[in-house]
Amino acid sequence: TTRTPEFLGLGRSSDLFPTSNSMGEVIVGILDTGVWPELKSFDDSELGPIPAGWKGECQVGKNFNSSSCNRKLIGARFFSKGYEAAFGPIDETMESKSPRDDDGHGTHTATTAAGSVVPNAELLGYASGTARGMASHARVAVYKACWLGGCFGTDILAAMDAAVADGVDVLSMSIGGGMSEYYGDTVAIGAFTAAAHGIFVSCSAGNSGPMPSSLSNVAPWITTVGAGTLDRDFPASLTLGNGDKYSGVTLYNGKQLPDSLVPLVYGGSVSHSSSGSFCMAGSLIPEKISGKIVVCDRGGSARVQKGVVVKAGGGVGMILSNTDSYGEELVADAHLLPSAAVGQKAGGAIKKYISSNPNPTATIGPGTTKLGVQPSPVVAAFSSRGPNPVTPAILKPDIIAPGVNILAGWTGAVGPSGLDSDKRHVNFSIISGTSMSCPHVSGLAALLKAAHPEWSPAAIKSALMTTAYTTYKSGEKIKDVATGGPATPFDYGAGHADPVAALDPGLVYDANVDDYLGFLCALNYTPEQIKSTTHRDFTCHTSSKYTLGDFNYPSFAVPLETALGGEGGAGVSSTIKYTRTLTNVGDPATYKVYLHSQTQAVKISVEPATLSFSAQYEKKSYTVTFTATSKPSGTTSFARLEWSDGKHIVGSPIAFSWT
Amino acid sequence: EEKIQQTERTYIVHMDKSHMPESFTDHSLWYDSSLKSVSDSASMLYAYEYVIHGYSTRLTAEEAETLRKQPGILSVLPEVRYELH
Repeated sequence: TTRTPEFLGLGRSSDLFPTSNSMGEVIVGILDTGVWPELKSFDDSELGPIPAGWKGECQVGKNFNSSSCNRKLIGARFFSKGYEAAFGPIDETMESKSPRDDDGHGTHTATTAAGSVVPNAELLGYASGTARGMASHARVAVYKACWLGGCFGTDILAAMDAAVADGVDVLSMSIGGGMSEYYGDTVAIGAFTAAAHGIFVSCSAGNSGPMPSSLSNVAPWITTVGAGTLDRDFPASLTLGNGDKYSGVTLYNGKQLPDSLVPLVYGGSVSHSSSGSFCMAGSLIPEKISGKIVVCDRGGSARVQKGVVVKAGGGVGMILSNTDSYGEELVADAHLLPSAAVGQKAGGAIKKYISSNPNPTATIGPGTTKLGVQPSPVVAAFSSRGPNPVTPAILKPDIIAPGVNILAGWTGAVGPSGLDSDKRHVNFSIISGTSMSCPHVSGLAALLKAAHPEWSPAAIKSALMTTAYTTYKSGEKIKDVATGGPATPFDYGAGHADPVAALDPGLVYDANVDDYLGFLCALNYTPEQIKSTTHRDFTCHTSSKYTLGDFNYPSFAVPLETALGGEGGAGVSSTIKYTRTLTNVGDPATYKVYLHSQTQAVKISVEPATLSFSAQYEKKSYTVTFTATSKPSGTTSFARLEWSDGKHIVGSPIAFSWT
Repeated sequence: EEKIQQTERTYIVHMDKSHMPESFTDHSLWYDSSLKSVSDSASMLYAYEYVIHGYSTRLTAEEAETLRKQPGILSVLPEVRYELH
């Protein structure tokens, strides 16, 4: 967050930004591992009295008292009964039975969403600058439901129950669990009631990319956030004995290797174990790595843990090589020994050099901070991907935001690597994940809520989605680092968040509880399943026609059928109609539709092609007709539908899937 | 199999408040009664007020199954463990 506000355009001056006073009326709830309240990120000196409607509390516990809260951190609670029921009493020598964060993750997400402005922030000399949450004047309420042993559904539900009762405006949840129908999904159930209370709920999409259909938290009343890079990197040079040079990334800042070359080995060749290439604990033979730089493959264990294994065996440095799952994605870590993470191509070249040379050597140079890296953003390899595994007719993820190498506040309980053996103390740390992108969007939602207090959670989500961008300034499509090629809506949803545009979206696709009930009817849910999901008695009307296609979502997923006989079905066409309703949240204007498609297999038409709005909050509907010819099962293609009045562009991605 | 049947797990019990018998003046008493009907020893971890009506508790699979069949019970969901992303 010493870079992401600028990267997102928040550094620009705009009349659209809410005032500090209105921002101070918005409360961001963070459901996570707790908080380290002593950080400057929770300074309250620029904030006025706590909003009058706030009903939360500052729960006292080990290392946490009522003075831990202030006008910035206005609430802090912990929920451990489910955890303790499963694992036994909390070992208070290991973790605090209080809202205090012993992990770092919760402090990181909270400060990313709404941390106060902190000049001169940095981690070990890297990423220096002024750190700030996306909604730096919003209030923070922390709900600790995640512990060293994980987060349990009963505690999560209790935390969500409390957040609704307390009166948060935004709820940020960077967690994920099993995949199930909405009536069996604790987070989806809790989020429904939260949304019905006007709370914007954002969740991380998951880190199971680039595998397709790997998303979590896909309920349509949740904003599902994937991760992209920003234009910052931490390069370190690698020099091999043959003179070849490669660039890696590092956050190491301890004693550097000598300029002279050091023996170099591949973990897979200095091990008795099949897991040696991953430098798993106990897999490396100390006599074969002592005094050497070890190349380890990414995967199988925590990246920083591999460095510990190398160091414990007497290795003096580590090169962390991506495998094909991660492509060229470079994630920097605060290792405890000289290190550099390299992409798959460089890693392959280094391994080839080792295998073809009797005495391979290398050295790793010091790391630096580099800004202005292009192209950016690119979709992170780890970011979970669509199609939506629960309801393919709803396109997910919804949006991407910065989630790679993010600097934000950290706990004082563990060092920046998160390892027990790391005794360094830092106020900020740099970590990666959709956990980091989610609170960016939560903070942006808080910003929109402050600017437009009357907007529903669905309107805020629509504003963020329809103004998201999918191309670089050059016009080239946003890339996927996992493939090196262009990303698709299954990777980035509506695109990358652009909060300045979202403050003035022109039109929104609004939705309320009735729309969500209709959505569940379209899924053929029974009254019991609807009640389990929504907490409401509702029976779908037999006389009403409920279709997923007419659910007023800001994006389109169009499942298409393959004709029997697969490819032999060429020429067979099917027609699908989707209806949407737009609400004008700007000045009176006339919008025209524009369609961009990458496929000839689907003809798209929109009726009417022009929508005129004469008043604010006026609603107008339109129908999109998709006429598709048959394609082989598994074929996907994409298009984009835009409404524009010349000033605003209200964009929606369209994903076609033949099954 | 018997051992598995007797192993306790945590469940989220989702109640349909509209089915609360009139004899109960308070929903928490109704929750407590439903729990006691299947287990003498189980206690409530949480009672939920806003996001669902119901409670969480530790039960054996057999007790959970018995509870599922009672009137006024919407669902008895085994607890899921989540992880940080």
